[in-house]
Amino acid sequence: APFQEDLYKYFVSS
Amino acid sequence: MLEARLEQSSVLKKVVDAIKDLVQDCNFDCNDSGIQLQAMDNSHVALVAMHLKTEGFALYRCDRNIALGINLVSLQKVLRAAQNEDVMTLKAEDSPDALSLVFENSENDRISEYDLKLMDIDQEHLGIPETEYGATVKMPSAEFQRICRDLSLLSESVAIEATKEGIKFSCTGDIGKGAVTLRQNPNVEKPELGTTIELQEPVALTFSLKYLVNFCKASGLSNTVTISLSNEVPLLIEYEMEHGYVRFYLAPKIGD
Repeated sequence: APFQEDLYKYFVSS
Repeated sequence: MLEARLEQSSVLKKVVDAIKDLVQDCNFDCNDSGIQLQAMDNSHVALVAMHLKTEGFALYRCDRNIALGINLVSLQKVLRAAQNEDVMTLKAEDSPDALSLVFENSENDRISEYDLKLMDIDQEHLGIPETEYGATVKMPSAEFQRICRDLSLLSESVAIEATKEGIKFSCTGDIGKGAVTLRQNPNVEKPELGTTIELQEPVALTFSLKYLVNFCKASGLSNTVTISLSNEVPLLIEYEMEHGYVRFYLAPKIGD
C-alpha cells in the first residue's frame, strides 16, 4: 500500500 | 473574559460533530477575531482548522486571548442538552477552569446552565504555507460524501486526478475496482448543486479514504465543499459557513 506521509513534512511549527 | 452568543446551538453542535472523531483534546482559541481551533490527529496525517468569526455571533466579547482546553467528547455530552434552535451563550473568565454554557429556547421559558471542566493542553500550532493549488474543485458536499463512502467499501485509498476532462476518483480493492468522474457542470439556477473545476495544471494524488470519510462528517455545515489539490502537497477540504469555516488538510500517500 502507498506510504502515508506525515504533515510535519509540509507544515512548520510556529 | 469571554462572552459569546450563538443564535442557533446547531452551529457549534455541527462543528463538534464534524471534528470529534479526528481529534480528542484541543484548544478553542478565543480572541477578537472569534473562536479558532487548529489540531492534528494522533497520527500527524490530518489537520483540522476551524474559525467561527465574530460576525457569526449575536453577541461577542473577548477582552484578551483565552485558550479553552476542551475534551471534545465531554463537550459533545454537554451540547446534547442543547436543542438545535436554542440560543447558546458561552462564558469564561480570563484564566478559566471551566466553560459555562447556557441554552435558552426561543420561547424564553427554559434556561439550561452547564459548566464544562477545562484542561491544560499544550498544543503545537502549525504554520500552513500559502499555496497556489493546481486544481480547485467546488461540488455538492453530499455528492462528495457519497463518492467517498462508496469507494471506501472497495479500498483503503483513492486516487484523485484532476484534468481538463474533470475530476476522477478511482480505487482498486480485493473485490474489484471503481471510479467516479465528475465533469464541470455549473448550475446557474442553483450554484450549490453544480460542480466547478479551476485547473492550473493536471494533478494526481492518492489519499486515505478513512480520513476523507471522516472529513465528510462536516457535510452538514455546508451544501458545498471545496477540494484544493496540488501535486505533492496536502489536500485541502473546506466547508465554508456563513461566518466561518472548517478546513481539513490531509497528507498524500506516496509510493507503492
